[in-house]
Parts: sequence; C-alpha cells; structure tokens
Amino acid sequence: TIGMVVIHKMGNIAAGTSTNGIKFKIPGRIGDSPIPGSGAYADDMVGAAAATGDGDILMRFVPSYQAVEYMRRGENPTTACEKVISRIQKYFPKFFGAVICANVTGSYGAACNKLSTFTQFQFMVYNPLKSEPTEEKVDCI
Amino acid sequence: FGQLPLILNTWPFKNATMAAWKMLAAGGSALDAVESGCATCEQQQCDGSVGFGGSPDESGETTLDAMIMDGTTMNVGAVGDLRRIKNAIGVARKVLEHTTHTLLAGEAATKFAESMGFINEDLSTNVSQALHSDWLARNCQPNYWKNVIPDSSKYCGPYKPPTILKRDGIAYKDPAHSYSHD
Repeated sequence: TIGMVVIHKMGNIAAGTSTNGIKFKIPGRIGDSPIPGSGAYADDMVGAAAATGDGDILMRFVPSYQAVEYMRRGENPTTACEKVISRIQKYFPKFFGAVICANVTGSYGAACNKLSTFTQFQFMVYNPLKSEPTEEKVDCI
Repeated sequence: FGQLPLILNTWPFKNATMAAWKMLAAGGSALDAVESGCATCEQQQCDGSVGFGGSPDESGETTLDAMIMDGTTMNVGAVGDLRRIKNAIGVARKVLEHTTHTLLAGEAATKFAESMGFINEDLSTNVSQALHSDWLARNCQPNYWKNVIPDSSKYCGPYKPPTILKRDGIAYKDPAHSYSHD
C-alpha cells in the first residue's frame, strides 16, 4: 500500500492511497485505504495523515482523521502519529500498522506499532531541504 | 518547522515520491501530485502491494482500493474492490472530479471507470496466479474466516456457519504475512 501526503508551497494539501489489499482476502473485502479518515485525511487548516497496515483493524479507529485532529489541538506530527498508534495498541497490542503525519508548516513525523517482525517503519520524504527523495525511518513504539 | 512543498509517503517507494515532486515542479496541484505518485506505484507494482498482479483474493483475483482527498474543499473520490482496471487512483480522481459521491465499489465501480475511458483488463499475472496456486496447495492457509464449518484453520471452503455458534472470543488474528497489508 502507498499512502501519500502532499503539501503545496501555497498551502494546499492533498492525501491519497492505493493498494491491492491483503493476500487471500475474502472476495468483496475492502480495507481501510479508500475510507476517508482511515487510509488518509487532509485539511488545509491543519495538515494531513495516512495510515498503512492491517486495514480491518485500522479502519475501526479512523487513524488518519484522529491524527489530524490531534494536530489541530496543537500536537506536533510525531506526537500525533504516536498517540494514534497508542490508542489502537490498547485494544489490539499485536496489530500491524503505521501512520505518517504532516502539518501545514511542513513538519512531519511517523509512528508504528512494534512487533517482533516489525521494529522500524520506513517512509519517504522530499522537501526543499533535500536534493532527492530521502528514506527515513522511525523506531516503532 | 519544515519546508514547503512537502511530499511524504509510506514505505520506501522512491519513484512515487519523485513522480509527485516532478508533478509539483511542473506546476501541478497537490491533488495532481498525489495522483501521479500513487499511479507510479500502481504501474511499478510497488513491493507487490500496489497495483495489478498482487495480493490475489480467495478466488485468485486482484482487486484494487484507492482514495484521493482534497484538503482545501474536503472533496473525496474513492474506489473499493475495483476489478479489472489498473489505474485505481485515476478512477478515484474521476469520482472526485465528476461525481458528488465519495466511494464507488465493485463491479459498478468498474462500469464507472469504463465510462470514464479506462480500459477493462485482467489484473492477474503469473506471480499472482502462482501465489494463489500455492495458497490452494496449502489447504487455503492462512485465511480470514472464523467460526465456520469445515474448520477454516485446516480446510478450504466453501464454508457455512455451524448450527451452534461457539463464540471463541477471537477478535484479531496475528497478521497472516508480515507484508500482506493495506
């Protein structure tokens, strides 16, 4: 799955997702990716977020919307992402998932749920401070 | 504080990031950039989890989900369970641009896509067919059924509900594959 957030230099924000879902799904199953607020969410007044992982769990928590709302309340992107992961962890400690967050100023962050097979999450960043798309990673919590 | 413009995407899909950046550099909007970045991943089948030829369902078919959201207008276009159309994010953009709906799904979404000029084509590949064949050979393991007969942890379907439902309390099974995800 790819989840993407773009903030234009004029402040316009867009977000999106594309995926072929999970392997061997029951036909008809739709994951979190095409659900606004779940797979991704954007609001020019605040920022945007996108999620990836087990969509059957993620969509129950509308994590991208929740991350944007945390940022609206003043949290920085990293903290907003971490709070979303923590919220899901309380109910599903072993869920597979990660979230990327960015605010309208161009600050960004990410968070993921730590599993034995998933300890770091890699994501891509490109802004004028970088000469090319740059891979970054965070330690899962 | 960061710098604008900003492209941020999940997983190390560098070509998608670059495509989005180039779109902005060419004068495109944030929406254009998201569409371009996601479409690049669909074409390049990013790690097998995006686009055609990946994640076959129980019947061996690849279906696609995509969504695009405009944070200025709060307009959204999305498709779920899209069948036989490769450019899912493109169809989602058409839902945003040419309808007042938010999410179209399944065969009807395919019909919508065709009406918008997208080509109806098979999304399976040798890779996805092999994945499916291997899964069948493993007695359809893993799968996402529970509380059915025959026992879904041992046998393939078709499944049906038992006469008496024994609630097992299982709300979540560990991911079937580390890299099978949305």
